[in-house]
Amino acid sequence: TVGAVACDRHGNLAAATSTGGMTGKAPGRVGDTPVIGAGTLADDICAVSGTGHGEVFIRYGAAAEIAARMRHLGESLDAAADHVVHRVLAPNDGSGGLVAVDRHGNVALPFNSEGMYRGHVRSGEAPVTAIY
Amino acid sequence: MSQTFALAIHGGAGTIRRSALTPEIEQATHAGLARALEAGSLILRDGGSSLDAVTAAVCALEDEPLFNAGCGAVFTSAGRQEMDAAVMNGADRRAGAVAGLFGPRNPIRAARAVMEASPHVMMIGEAAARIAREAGLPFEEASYFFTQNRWDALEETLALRARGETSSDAAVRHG
Repeated sequence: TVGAVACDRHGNLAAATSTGGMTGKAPGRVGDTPVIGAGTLADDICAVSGTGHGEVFIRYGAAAEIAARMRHLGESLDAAADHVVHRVLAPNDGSGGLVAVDRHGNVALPFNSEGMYRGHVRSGEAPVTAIY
Repeated sequence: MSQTFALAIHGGAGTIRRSALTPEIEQATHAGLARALEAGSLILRDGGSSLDAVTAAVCALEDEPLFNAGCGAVFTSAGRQEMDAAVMNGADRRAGAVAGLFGPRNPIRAARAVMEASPHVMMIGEAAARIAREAGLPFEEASYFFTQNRWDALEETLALRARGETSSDAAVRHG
């Protein structure tokens, strides 16, 4: 899976996620990538793109859960994303991670498994790429 | 129009095995990620939309064989590649998604075509491919999406299953 989230200079958010899946997956199997609210979501609070064990991301509505925690609990992007990846997905065999951004341009990149590839950039800062 | 812009990307999970992560592959992976960041941030820097930025960034990632989307997509157990993608615009909650189709060079553009050229959110299979064709998107043959690394991973996975084993390698557990 690959994905991107962005906050533009107007404070508008967007998310995009594309094609992944387990090697040797069953033909016709669809993971969380195209499921809005699971692997991909953008609203006026945050934008989220996930990568990982898709079935678990779907069952727990991972991306929507982050937005809901921010909207209703007032959590920061970091806190909400961290909670979902480490305390919702991980205990339920939901290995993987996500990238997320909020309307203030804050970025969160949590993951709970190896083999992760990340990059981020903010206006006025140098771009960062990383492999774990 | 003075707010901070931000862009974050991911190249998936487990698409490159640790044992195969040579300095050359590591350098190529960083370069691939940097190209995607540049594609998206160029748009944001000029005041463009987050929607255009994520589309451009994901296209760059899809074009990169090191990551398992589009070019280098994972194989199903039947030895075929199926593509999924979704895009969502937070300002108005427009969304487009495609699943279970094959052929568009950039599946994310097919998802965006569903969002912009249809009243629907998700389309699957041949109907999704038709919307992509009608939007004038380029399609590719199977050879374009083939990478030896993904094929080797499939053969290894099928061999493990035949022996009743599972792999702890993230590369064969999820994308």
